Amino acid sequence: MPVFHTKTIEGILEPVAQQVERLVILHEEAEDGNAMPDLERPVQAVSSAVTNLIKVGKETINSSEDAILKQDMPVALHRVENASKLLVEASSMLKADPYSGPARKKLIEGARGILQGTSALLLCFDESEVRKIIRECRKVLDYLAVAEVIETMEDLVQFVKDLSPCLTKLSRDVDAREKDLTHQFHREILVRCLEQVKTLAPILICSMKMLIQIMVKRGKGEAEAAANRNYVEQRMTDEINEIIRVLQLTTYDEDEWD
Amino acid sequence: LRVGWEHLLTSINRNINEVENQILTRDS
Repeated sequence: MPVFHTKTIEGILEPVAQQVERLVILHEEAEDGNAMPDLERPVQAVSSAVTNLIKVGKETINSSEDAILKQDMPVALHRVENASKLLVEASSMLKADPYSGPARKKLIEGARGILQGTSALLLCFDESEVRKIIRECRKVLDYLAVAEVIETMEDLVQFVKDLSPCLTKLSRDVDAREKDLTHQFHREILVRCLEQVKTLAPILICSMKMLIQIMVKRGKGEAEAAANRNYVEQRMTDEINEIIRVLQLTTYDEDEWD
Repeated sequence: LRVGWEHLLTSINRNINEVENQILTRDS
């Protein structure tokens, strides 16, 4: 079971996570006895990078319209900032005493804190990206709800004109998201649902067209044609709702469920 | 330990820069 639910997050955090764990083990094995090196220079570099990250993060918070991101991101930034302070403190303590036990603890705490903070930061940013895709999905759902009141060819033409770009965007976004996920089962569901939506879309338009033609000619089978259109529309709606559900899942949810 | 910590701090530095890039790229 992968720890990180997207390849992007995994690619950034996995190497650092492994190194932190390796160093913690090294420290536990070494206990005391060994002098720590002077880490002022690399710690200073981390501190500058964090200052920059905080600046970019704050700008993002100010320009974002996502209320949840605005609420979650400052907490993650604060975590990174605090962890960076711990590293700076540890480095100056080690300069005075390379054998300092509390300084070592601070160093490990700081490294872990930065890892946790950047992880939280990436997660809240990732969740915000998911919410953007879900908004696209809901747009398509809103259009699908209108399908039942389309009674003329002109309206149908407009309906197709409105629906097509939204469907294209949904398809592109879900496709890209699916490719970034590490959880195979979630990927498979998204692929399946997206294929269904793509297959059903022309069938829906066709069923709407057939119904309009019957209504214009006052022919037989209007009720059946309407039922057919509603059935296709409902199936598309169900598939998109399933996409929304799976987009919000992470591997952690799956673990809890297990 | 010296190599380990310097290596880790360099990785952390890179990690922070990558996170920053993520934010800048997706935010644009």
